[in-house]
Amino acid sequence: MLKIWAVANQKGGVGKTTTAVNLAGQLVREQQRVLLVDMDPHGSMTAYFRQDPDTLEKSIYQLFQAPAVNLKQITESILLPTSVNGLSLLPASTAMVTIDRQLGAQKGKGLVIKQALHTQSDRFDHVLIDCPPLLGILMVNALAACEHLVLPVQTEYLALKGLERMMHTLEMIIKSRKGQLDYTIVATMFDRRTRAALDSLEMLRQLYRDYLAEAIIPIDTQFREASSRGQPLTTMQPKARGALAYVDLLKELQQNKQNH
Amino acid sequence: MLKIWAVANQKGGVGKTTTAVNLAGQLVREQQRVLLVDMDPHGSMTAYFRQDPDTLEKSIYQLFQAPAVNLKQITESILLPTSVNGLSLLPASTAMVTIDRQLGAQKGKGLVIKQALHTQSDRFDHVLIDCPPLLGILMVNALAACEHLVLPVQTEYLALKGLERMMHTLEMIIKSRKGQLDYTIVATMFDRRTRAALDSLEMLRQLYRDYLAEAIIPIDTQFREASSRGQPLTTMQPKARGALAYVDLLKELQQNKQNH
Ligand SMILES: Nc1ncnc2c1ncn2[C@@H]1O[C@H](COP(=O)(O)OP(=O)(O)OP(=O)(O)O)[C@@H](O)[C@H]1O
Ligand SMILES: Nc1ncnc2c1ncn2[C@@H]1O[C@H](COP(=O)(O)OP(=O)(O)OP(=O)(O)O)[C@@H](O)[C@H]1O
Ligand SMILES: [Mg+2]
Ligand SMILES: [Mg+2]
Repeated sequence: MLKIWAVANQKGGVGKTTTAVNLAGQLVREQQRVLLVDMDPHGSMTAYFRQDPDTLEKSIYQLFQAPAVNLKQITESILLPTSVNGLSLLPASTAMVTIDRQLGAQKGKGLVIKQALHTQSDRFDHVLIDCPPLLGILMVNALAACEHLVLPVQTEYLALKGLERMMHTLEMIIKSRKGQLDYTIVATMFDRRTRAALDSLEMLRQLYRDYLAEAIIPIDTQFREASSRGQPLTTMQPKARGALAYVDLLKELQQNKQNH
Repeated sequence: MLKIWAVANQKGGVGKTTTAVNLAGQLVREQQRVLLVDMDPHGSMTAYFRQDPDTLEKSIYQLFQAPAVNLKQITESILLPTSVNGLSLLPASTAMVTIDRQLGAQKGKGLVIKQALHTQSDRFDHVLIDCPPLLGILMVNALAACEHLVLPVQTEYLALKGLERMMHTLEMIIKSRKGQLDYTIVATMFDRRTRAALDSLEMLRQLYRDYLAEAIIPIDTQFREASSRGQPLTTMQPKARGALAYVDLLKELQQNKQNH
């Protein structure tokens, strides 16, 4: 049974790509066959694994142009290996930025990714979808395809306000889809030395008690080091502070304590 | 003569909103009449000044729905004051996320903001436009309206790759507009203690020598403090490290050393 998780937040730079990549790295260490899906037209995750979103001829863009009958064949033609054995990538391309304009009004384009991923359920155990920082058709596709949503949030005032707004939008989307969508909020880039971060964490705990992960991702400069080497921190340096926090987060997600 | 600058980068969380807000704060300290324009449907800058992008009835969204003849009247009806005397805001609303889908294919919607701002040239001396982390019709509007573009970039590997891609896109856009578009790249969230940041800064200097600002914005936790109080750091604590760096940046932009 293919497990599909998406990582999303309309706020930019909160650690969405870092979260998807590092959860995937740890899943590979646990012998899972993992697929990363880059739904961000800016292609941060694709660039993380040394592919160029500007020049790639085959990407998720092709899935939106294809007739449904060829979906399995097209999906397999765009799959790429990564620097990590057992970790594959469905890359993004900058052309995806036009999808909202081209297809926005058309019906039935909200399930393209879900259908494409289900053609791969014999090849992979786990899928992680990285979302763009915007609520458009690409994010809607990711939300329709996943059964669990991970929401990284920075521990600071504006980020909590942004989360409140995201929750409003999410509730609207969840109502329009068939079936439940569970979610887990995770505090990222936590700097325990600043008062503002401690206060925000306390506020997160009060506002979202049942949905907030116990695991907190600390600020760790090794994440940037890992991205400059094209490796998840969880596979490059499994004992780094940041990596250990993602191992804790994965344990919680696998126990799915947040199942309400 | 109204001076219009835009702050943009497709990468999320690099300090676009922080840059726009703090340059504006310093301009107000120099007795300029300043207008901030929030083109991001997520509305971080609008939330920064305690307005709610979810519930605001009047926002930039109305400008895209209005016939051109009413543009001056509509623009004035959506103007809001902020916590800082002399600083006004054209707010964003979450409804703006639909603009790409609604108007994307229509011609002539690329100049809405430029036209709206020129109706206000007797009220303001300076305009700063905050862009969303996505290249859509909202960003295209901001690029068409401004005469100078500020590009905040984090000093890390992936951000430099992202900037390269952004430059490709920018060159395409600049060719299609009438007249020059000057730009300044500014290194943000610089942490001089990490090797990766020093290497990336050096790379930025080599790749973009004439366009890179001398001023470097350091990591400063006071920025988050300021955002939790709804004040620019440059007006709340003008002597803070981060604020002084934006004062230096403003001096460079005003001398427009980057004019090529
Ligand atoms: N816990 C952390 N500690 C320190 N740096 C981090 C941490 N998590 C992420 N980063 C760094 O912060 C930057 C932003 O992270 P990332 O790109 O994952 O965010 P994002 O939400 O995916 O951004 P976007 O909105 O552009 O998609 C990157 O440079 C990354 O290396
Ligand atoms: N120089 C700095 N030092 C420390 N923190 C900073 C600095 N600049 C910005 N920040 C913090 O980093 C976070 C991201 O900044 P900001 O929201 O300005 O980025 P952005 O590029 O506008 O993001 P988005 O892509 O969502 O629009 C905020 O919490 C902000 O307070
Ligand atoms: Mg990302
Ligand atoms: Mg912003």
